[in-house]
Amino acid sequence: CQFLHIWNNPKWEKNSLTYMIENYTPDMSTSEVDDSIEKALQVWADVTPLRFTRIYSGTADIMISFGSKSHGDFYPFDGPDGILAHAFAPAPGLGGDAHFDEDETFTFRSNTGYVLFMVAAHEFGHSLGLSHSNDPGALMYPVYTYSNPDTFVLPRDDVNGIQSLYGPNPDKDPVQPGPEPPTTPNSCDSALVLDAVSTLRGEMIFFKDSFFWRSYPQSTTPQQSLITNFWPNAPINIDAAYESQYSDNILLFKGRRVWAFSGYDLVRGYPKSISSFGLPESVSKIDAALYDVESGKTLFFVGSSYYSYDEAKKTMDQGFPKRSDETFTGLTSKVTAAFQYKGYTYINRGQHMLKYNLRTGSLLRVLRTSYLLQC
Amino acid sequence: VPIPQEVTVEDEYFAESYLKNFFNLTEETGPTIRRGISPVSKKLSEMQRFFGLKITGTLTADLATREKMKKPRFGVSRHQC
Repeated sequence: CQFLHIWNNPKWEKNSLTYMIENYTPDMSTSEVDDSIEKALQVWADVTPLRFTRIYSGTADIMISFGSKSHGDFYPFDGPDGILAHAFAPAPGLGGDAHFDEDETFTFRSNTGYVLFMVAAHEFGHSLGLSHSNDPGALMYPVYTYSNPDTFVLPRDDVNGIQSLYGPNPDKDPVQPGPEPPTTPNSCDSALVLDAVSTLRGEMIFFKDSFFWRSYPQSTTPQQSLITNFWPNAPINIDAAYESQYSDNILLFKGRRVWAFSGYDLVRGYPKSISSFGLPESVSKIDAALYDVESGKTLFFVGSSYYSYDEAKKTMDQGFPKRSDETFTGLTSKVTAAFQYKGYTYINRGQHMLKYNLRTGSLLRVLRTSYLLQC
Repeated sequence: VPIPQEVTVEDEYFAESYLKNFFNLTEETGPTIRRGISPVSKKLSEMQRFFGLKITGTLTADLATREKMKKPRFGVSRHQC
């Protein structure tokens, strides 16, 4: 049995498949379960010729059931957390079936518990012949990740995988194909432009799209994760971030709002408006934020200028905004990220990173953005 | 800086069970006279490579490997035999 899946790549030899929901979890109403299962199958139907029909008796290609511990196959569940569900690759009989661990708490939309839609969509990938992907942004990545089902779009990695088995959806409207499947950024992409960079209790966090790379002293390879895996209610595609070593929080900025997290937890009262820092109403977003450890000031970059905020007094310093090049040699244009690392100040400008001595403002080096991402 | 945590016996049992469940670690049968990389270490390296972790083949290097093992996850694609 262990070698079977290495030798063949099972797929269904037909495009019309049936499914049946054998029983229900008490965690959700039957209509919520029905809706979650239907939407989870639709995720795959949207990008392939596959079509799913629900039946209410007999034996369907994909039998769906909830069970705990030993539940009739050779693969017992393990109680709360751990393994959430499993499914069988396409084949007659048990093949295609999906089993959900009844000891989990399944939910319809909220992220307290496991969103059944997300778990089901992943398991139906197995039911259709896919195995796990090592792309952390993929639906077929083996670790559960919360996503909002209402805005979920099947990532590119999964689309490529399922279309390699069944081809594209012949009914897709070429004029309105729908949202582009999201791709997972590559830290060693020479054209990489980071959204933001921050420290976080001894680590470095590099933000890009809905991901971040986490690099800490002992690691040689930065760890890529979804931002929402770490902070479920954090924004993605952020503008700026910094760690206030004064308040021991990390702050994420997007548009006119700022979120503060203490460890994993959203700080009470956030998100709040960036004007709470004393920035003028005319500032609709910031491009980068930098906490200067020596002075205890936070610099907010907006276009080709910057503001200085006193973390202790919680007030904006007088005499700002200033032009960035008044302090940073040659910095005449907009920046994309800013941070301090080992006593030096780094300011990202598109694909390049400028290394400064903040005390003197002198430009020491021009580096590639991915310089600290250990490529 | 994160304080390196000692690897407990429970950690080792958990890791072995994880590797059996998700990375086809098989019980070693027959004479164990050949020296070489232990199957556990080999599978641990495979798991670390899959998740983009630092590849050490051991649990002691850093917490990331153990943290990843503890995350809620999906079972591997099963095959009816």
